[in-house]
Amino acid sequence: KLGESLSGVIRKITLAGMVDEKLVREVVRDIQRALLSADVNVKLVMELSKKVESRALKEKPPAGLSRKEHTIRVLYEELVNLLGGGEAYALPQKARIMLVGLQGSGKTTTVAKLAKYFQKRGLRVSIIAADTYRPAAYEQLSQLVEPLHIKVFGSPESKDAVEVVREALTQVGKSDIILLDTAGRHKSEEELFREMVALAEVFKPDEKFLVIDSNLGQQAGTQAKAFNEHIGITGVVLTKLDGSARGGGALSAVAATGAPIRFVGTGEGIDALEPFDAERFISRLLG
Amino acid sequence: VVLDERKLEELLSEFEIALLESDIAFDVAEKIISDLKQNLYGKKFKRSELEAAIKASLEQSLREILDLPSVSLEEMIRRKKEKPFVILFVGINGTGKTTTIAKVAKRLMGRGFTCVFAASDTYRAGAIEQLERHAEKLGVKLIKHARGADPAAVAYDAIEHARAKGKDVVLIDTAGRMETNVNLLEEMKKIARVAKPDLVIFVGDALTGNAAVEQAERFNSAVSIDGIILTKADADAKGGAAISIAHTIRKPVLFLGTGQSYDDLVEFSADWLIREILG
Ligand SMILES: Nc1nc2c(ncn2[C@@H]2O[C@H](COP(=O)(O)OP(=O)(O)OP(=O)(O)O)[C@@H](O)[C@H]2O)c(=O)[nH]1
Ligand SMILES: Nc1nc2c(ncn2[C@@H]2O[C@H](COP(=O)(O)OP(=O)(O)OP(=O)(O)O)[C@@H](O)[C@H]2O)c(=O)[nH]1
Ligand SMILES: [Mg+2]
Ligand SMILES: [Mg+2]
Repeated sequence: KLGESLSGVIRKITLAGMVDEKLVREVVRDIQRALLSADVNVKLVMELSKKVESRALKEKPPAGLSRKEHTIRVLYEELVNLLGGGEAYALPQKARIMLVGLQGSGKTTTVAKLAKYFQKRGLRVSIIAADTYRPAAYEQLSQLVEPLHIKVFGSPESKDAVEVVREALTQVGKSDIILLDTAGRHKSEEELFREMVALAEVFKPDEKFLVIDSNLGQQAGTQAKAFNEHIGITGVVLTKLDGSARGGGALSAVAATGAPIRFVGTGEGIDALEPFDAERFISRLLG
Repeated sequence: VVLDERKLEELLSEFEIALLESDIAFDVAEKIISDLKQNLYGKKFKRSELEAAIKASLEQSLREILDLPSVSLEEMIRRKKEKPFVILFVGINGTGKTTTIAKVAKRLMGRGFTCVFAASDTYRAGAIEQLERHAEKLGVKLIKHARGADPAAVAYDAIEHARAKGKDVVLIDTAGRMETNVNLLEEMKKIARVAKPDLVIFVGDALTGNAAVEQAERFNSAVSIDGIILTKADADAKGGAAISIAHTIRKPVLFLGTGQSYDDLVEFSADWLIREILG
């Protein structure tokens, strides 16, 4: 009699185990679909889903959580870890901040937004416009920050960005925050990358922010890696999150640079800048 | 030897990864692979030929997606008897619309067409000045109003000017706008209603990931897109966005932007794209 019921229990546990494994696999497939359609790097998705699957199968779900809920909770933890553990950003009170990134990612607009952000918190801000390539770049930045009455140093006629920075630093006086806007560039434009290194050497920034368009797809990690290798990135700003893109490329950028996401851009206006919130970002990422 | 189910699944998932890594949107890549699987069903291959057979079939599907009727831009302009030929450029923020307009103008002027620019981005800081610099460098007439003016009115003005002066082409620059911004999509519709363009070109960034589908759909339902130009192809873009967009709205990619100078505009080639995606 005992033997019979024991074998019945064993069979039930084995069956449940098989159901659990099947369930976890299905949840992991859904996770892969969500992450891939949010532009997370393919290899990173595969790594993440392997980790999540093995943890979800090994760990016993805490009391009250279904196997499925536990799997999602494990994913959340892995993503928060990837994003740097979610420590709050101690806003610098005195810093030189250099912004770099691909063409059209939103650097100039972000400089204006950051200028207002710091100014609102009582800090004196100066801006250096060192994009000497793009037609009317200086005008764009000047117009954007006009309501802030912040001096924009730059020389619309100059073709030498390094010289613009050098000159500006002699005039910038008592500023708490100095923001440096640079020209867009990608890793195959070797001369522009060399210029970026030269700019960092002259400016000696405390922060180097990589500005990333949330629409950016699978190339995010590769480009971020190149920027990091050349000047060392200390922070990421993710722009255009007011579109339908969910910004999965930012995960690769963080993974490639070891730098946390500091701010997100949510519109064209000068107020459309928010400090990064990992929980909100992840729940949007998972759709 | 009948298709080895397990080997097939393995190869298909490897190819799906290749599609995803070249920036083809997830839903599009999934559809391509499932159609591929259907096509291969019931066929017989030697195990050693399986991979080559899948690759050939995949290349065929990609070509079919890109194979859309398209006349050259110059031919389109020549076919329209009544001048000017009006081209409206639209797209989300920062994709390269303004720069692309300058490139297209240079190309057309090199082929004997006269051009007029309409500065219909009346919103963004420095937008009119940026287009103005290009106009000066290229020797193109620019029609502009004050910042904040009605974009449709600027377009109308430029077309009237072109008509009066017998100019061949009007190129209308518009502000970048997110596909999620209903008000700005309405504004774009109004510009199109007033300007009645002969060609609406969607300017997209070749590095765009999954958002390319939503952007193409929403822009296409607001103003019927006639053709696409993908920019920044020089930034090591695999260009999968071309497949996502072509698959979604069935419109041809006309050109690729390959740099920041006026000459960096090339006719789109399916061969280039297929090589980037499948190696
Ligand atoms: N909707 C939206 N638009 C944005 C955001 N950030 C920037 N933009 C827009 O994106 C476009 C490009 O922004 P810029 O600031 O000129 O980009 P950039 O990186 O300086 O460009 P380059 O200097 O040419 O490399 C502009 O139309 C901006 O208004 C954002 O968070 N949301
Ligand atoms: N490398 C590269 N850069 C490009 C290409 N096309 C445009 N750019 C750059 O992309 C940035 C944005 O170009 P814009 O022409 O201002 O883009 P836009 O779409 O008009 O931007 P908004 O009007 O703000 O929406 C500039 O720095 C251009 O030089 C290209 O094909 N290759
Ligand atoms: Mg800029
Ligand atoms: Mg523009």
